[in-house]
Amino acid sequence: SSLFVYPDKIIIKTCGTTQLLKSVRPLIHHARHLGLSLSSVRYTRGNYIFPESQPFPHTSFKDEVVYLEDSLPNSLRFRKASVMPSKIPTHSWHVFTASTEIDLGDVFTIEICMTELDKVSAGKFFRRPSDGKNGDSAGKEMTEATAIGNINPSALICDYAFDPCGYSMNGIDGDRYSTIHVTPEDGYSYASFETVGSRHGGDDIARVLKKVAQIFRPATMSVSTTSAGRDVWGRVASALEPLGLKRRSCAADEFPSAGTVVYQTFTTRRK
Amino acid sequence: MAVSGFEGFEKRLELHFFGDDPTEMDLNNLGRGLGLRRLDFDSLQQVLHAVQCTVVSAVGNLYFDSYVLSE
Repeated sequence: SSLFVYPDKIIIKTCGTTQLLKSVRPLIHHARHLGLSLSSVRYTRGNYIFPESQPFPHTSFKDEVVYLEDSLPNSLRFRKASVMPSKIPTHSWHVFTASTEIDLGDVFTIEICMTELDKVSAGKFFRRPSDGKNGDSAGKEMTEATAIGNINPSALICDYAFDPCGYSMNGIDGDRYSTIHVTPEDGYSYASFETVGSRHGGDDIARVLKKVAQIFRPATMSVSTTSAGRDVWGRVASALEPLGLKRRSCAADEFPSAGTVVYQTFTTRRK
Repeated sequence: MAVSGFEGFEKRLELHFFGDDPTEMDLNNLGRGLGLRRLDFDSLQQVLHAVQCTVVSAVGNLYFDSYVLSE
């Protein structure tokens, strides 16, 4: 899981059975003490592999939306909730946005979810028993062993390996973050990649997508792009299809304060 | 209850804030341009406690602070 704190925005991304939405009220409270008011919210998630394990309010998207609506000030009057479908029953994309005005920035966000990882690739995210390392040094070892550092060579990487397996990393490069979370256990292996970019950054996205797909070699990959000023979504299929990941679905929707969300799913032919 | 493993799929929350006085939109007026970065670690830990997470690693630069969390 990861937290990013900018002067004017905060991003929290958590896996497991965390009650993420319970952070909204305390964050609004603490920000008010700094003279800051909430201007927009965006909540996104895929489908849980183990939905019955999720605690309230994450018991259903409906519960999450009601909880968010109750937590937000009335000033955030432009609101929308949507579940974007795909042709894969286990994959859909849940989006909720709210804002005080329809203000589209020029940043795009790309959120990648990968399942059924290649076994050899996933195997690199297990700690070796009594390796004599701590989370940081074992994390560094995993970063090197998987060439994750090559995704964005100019990023400073903060990585951590969990015991007995699992990995998280944050990359920071100027005002751009990237983050990876890996759950490598066979049967429900999962990895995510996320980064942001601005107008001039979209050209790099194809190279980044290829690197990510080559590191994890997933059987199923979903890519959600959220952008106001830039249609990065068009670069996704042309980057992934040469790697044997065929596009199975593409859904798009407009959100008042986030712009266009395009949700695409890809599977290998071996499916 | 199906046998559960560790849930990989994440929940992601992004919140944007602005200064109360619109003239303070220039980040340099938000207390040396730090805005939310002036949240002290105790406040961040309070928020993370509500989310059942703790910080295991951190790094920041001129633009933002980043934390790796453990559930």
